[in-house]
Amino acid sequence: SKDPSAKDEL
Amino acid sequence: MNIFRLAGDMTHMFSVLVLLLKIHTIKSCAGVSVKTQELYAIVFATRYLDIFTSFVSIYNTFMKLVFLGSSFSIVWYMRYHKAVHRTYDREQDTFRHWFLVLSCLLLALLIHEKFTFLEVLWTFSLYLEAVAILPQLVLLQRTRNIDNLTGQYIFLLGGYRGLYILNWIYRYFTEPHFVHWITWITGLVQTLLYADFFYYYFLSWKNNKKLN
Repeated sequence: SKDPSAKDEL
Repeated sequence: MNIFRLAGDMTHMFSVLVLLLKIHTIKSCAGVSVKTQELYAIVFATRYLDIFTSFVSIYNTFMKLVFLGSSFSIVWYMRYHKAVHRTYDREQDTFRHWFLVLSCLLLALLIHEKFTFLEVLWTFSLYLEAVAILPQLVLLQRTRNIDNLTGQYIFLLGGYRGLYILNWIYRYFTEPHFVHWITWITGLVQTLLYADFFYYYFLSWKNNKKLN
């Protein structure tokens, strides 16, 4: 599960 | 992924491809600030350092490569391609953008979410992206006019930022714990910088006269 601060945005 | 973010990424990709296409096709970079392009190259280089260490998705990696490739190609064309470099307006593009780099670096060392190398550089890239358009907007005011492709470039960049704000609003209401103050504040500042450009762009479009 991705941590909420994961940099999934560009 | 939501429609706002996808539209924002596509608009952003088009903005850099429109600029790269203009420079490659007509072999001219008149009206374009190489300092803004250098700042964007630094933004992407410091933001996508994790491109090989943390895999998010094919889309994410592909887009990072597109942004890195296009921004560095544009700087290369404007700095080292003889025909293009000749059309670069060195006298007018005099914004001291290294001060922007330094102040964003200092700010990132002061305000960040975690004090790690990657996180500080990532935060630095957010601050720098917010102000990267300044040399271009200053050059625009100096040259007092703008050819339509550069205008479209700035318009698309502003559009990408506006769509990202809609994306954050959407994610805030649909995902619990989706709160990223630094991202939101820097994104808002960046979008506001485009506000007055949008005003004049709209006026010139409405009155159907050359933007100046």
